[in-house]
Amino acid sequence: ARSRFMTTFEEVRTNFMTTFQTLFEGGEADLMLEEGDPLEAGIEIMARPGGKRLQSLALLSGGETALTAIALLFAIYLVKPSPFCVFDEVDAPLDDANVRRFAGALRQFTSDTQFLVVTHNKRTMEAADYLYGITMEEPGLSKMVSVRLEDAESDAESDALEPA
Amino acid sequence: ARSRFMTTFEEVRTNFMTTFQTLFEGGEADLMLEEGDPLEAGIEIMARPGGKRLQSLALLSGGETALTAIALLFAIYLVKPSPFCVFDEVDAPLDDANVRRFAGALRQFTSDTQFLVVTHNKRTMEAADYLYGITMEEPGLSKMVSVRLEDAESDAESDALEPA
Amino acid sequence: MRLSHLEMIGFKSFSTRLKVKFSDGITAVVGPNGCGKSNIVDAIRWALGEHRATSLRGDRMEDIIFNGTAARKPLGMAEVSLTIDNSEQMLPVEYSEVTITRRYFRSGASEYQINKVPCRLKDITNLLLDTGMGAHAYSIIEQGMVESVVNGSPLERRQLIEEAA
Amino acid sequence: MRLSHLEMIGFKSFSTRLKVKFSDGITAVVGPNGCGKSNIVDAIRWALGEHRATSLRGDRMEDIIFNGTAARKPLGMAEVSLTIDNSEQMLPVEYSEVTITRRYFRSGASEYQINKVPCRLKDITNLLLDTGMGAHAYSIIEQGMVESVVNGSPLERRQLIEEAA
Ligand SMILES: Nc1ncnc2c1ncn2[C@@H]1O[C@H](COP(=O)(O)OP(=O)(O)OP(=O)(O)O)[C@@H](O)[C@H]1O
Ligand SMILES: Nc1ncnc2c1ncn2[C@@H]1O[C@H](COP(=O)(O)OP(=O)(O)OP(=O)(O)O)[C@@H](O)[C@H]1O
Ligand SMILES: [Mg+2]
Ligand SMILES: [Mg+2]
Repeated sequence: ARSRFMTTFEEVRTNFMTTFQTLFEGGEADLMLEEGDPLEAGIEIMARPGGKRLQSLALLSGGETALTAIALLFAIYLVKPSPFCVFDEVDAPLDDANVRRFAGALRQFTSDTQFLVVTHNKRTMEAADYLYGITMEEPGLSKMVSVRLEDAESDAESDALEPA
Repeated sequence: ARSRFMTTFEEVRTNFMTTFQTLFEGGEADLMLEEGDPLEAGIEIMARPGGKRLQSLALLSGGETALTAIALLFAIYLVKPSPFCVFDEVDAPLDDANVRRFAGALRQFTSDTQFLVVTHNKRTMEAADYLYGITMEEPGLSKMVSVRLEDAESDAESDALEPA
Repeated sequence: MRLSHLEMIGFKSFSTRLKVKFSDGITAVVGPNGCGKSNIVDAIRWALGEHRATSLRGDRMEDIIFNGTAARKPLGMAEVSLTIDNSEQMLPVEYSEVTITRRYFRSGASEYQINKVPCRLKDITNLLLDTGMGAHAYSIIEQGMVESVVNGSPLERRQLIEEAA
Repeated sequence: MRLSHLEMIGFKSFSTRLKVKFSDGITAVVGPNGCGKSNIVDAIRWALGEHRATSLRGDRMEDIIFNGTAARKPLGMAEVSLTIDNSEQMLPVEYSEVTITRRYFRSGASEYQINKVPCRLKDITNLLLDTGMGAHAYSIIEQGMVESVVNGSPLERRQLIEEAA
């Protein structure tokens, strides 16, 4: 069990260094085991956006924290892809530039993984293969409608609609 | 002390019923004291968006919860206005329609209160009197730039800029 | 192994039947606040075996059953089905599609089915174990929880990596 | 009583002087992720008396002092000033503007001033009590915390109302 954990840890760590630099377009990141018994020790995260000095994780901004978390998730998916992943508004704290990087990076995982993504961001919608709109035209009752990407508004009910 | 709390509670409660209906354009809300000694009892919140049945607060969506919280804050400000309030991305969970309602409602409090609002939403920017852009053109170093509302991007450094 | 589609009826705000076909890549769900997007995520988590009402934002399991609106009566049952495309025969069943169904009644009774044949919850969890679906905490990120992947304790972060080991 | 402007230097990512003039109504701050918007909120909370480093997202108070970049050296002091417009003489001082200043040095020393005259923290908190600025938890909502106004415990909600009583 110990050597399996260590192998996985090392793989995730190497991946994290790369996924972080891709999403932040620079900077550096690392994972470290705490002192003590490697079978019990927790994991410390080091994350330094480009051009900044290394500081405690708590000083990262809301958007930088979310992007670092996404980088770590992608690093884990590279080691052990899950056939199906769900992201419920993970792009909410991100500004436009970071949403674009997130959506671009997401596309690269679609050979191993299917994603269901809930979002309010147009950029993430543009990266999707299928786009569904949910509406409560009748208050309290959820229904699905087809969505045309350019207006992301609802119209007639139908099945999946591939963005134009 | 007791009667002062009860008077304030009743005023906030009446206000909350109104601020909730304004922000949700319908529905109903209420505040109730828990059983037991009114000097110790906690406060329960009832919130029902229009057309929906009354359900536990936990079933509200992310955006509905945020809008309910904003309605409660506004209800308190009506009773005891604070000269200065700061909102750091309180509009992040809201969709476009709710951001518009929030920004519209915010304007109504500006006779008693000054607001500092951090946002990524264009609608909230449009409601502002002064708009400042912060940039890290030099990585790691924050500076202020003037912002023209229509592009909300940075240019030369300067003081406050009133949106056109 | 791919997820073909989701069907649900009577689950939370979906009193009429909903069918969501999944793409091989990214399927996006959009809509105004409170329209039911996160309820779809809850339906998937429930179908994959989530058994705690509080993790589905309810006080008790009955909260997942459609509770009515100003114009509609509450329903008596919630049902969610997930259909897995088994054309590559990854699952130890001879069908080209495998549908897992979960039902919950206001009486408190539960029902489980695989390809419309009644079974136990254990049969579904065993089947899913072979697919890797829903087994890892890091494959479903709920609303507002993305930061906690990084902000959690060092031991919580270790658990994430252990799941991948 | 209105807040006229904020000035800061050496506070977190602001190593050069920043002056923010406040409008009578809504002043908005915008910019990309990590550019320093929430650091401005932290500066205001600190100037109004916040004394716990963890509430300012740091591990220790030193974290509020500019820590350098790839191209700049760390500074030795953080300074934040808030200027209150007192033209209506609401405050018991004869000046038409009242500026409170707070400084913190890497040595751990703190300095406080009112209109550039050294004073104690207590003098500043007493002055602010008269203005109602920063006294209430409900007047500063930090990033990601808006839901907790509603999701907190019944007693936490009571505390919000008690502050307004
Ligand atoms: N059992 C139920 N019966 C009927 N309606 C329900 C039930 N459970 C939850 N709801 C309703 O579902 C709504 C919440 O839906 P959901 O959380 O999916 O919204 P959302 O689309 O994710 O919105 P947001 O963008 O704000 O996150 C609530 O208004 C709630 O009243
Ligand atoms: N003492 C310090 N010295 C230098 N930089 C600092 C210091 N403390 C914090 N920072 C930097 O400030 C940045 C965070 O700024 P802040 O939280 O204000 O961003 P933000 O504009 O609110 O972004 P978001 O939109 O993501 O919330 C971090 O990148 C951090 O490294
Ligand atoms: Mg949601
Ligand atoms: Mg911020």
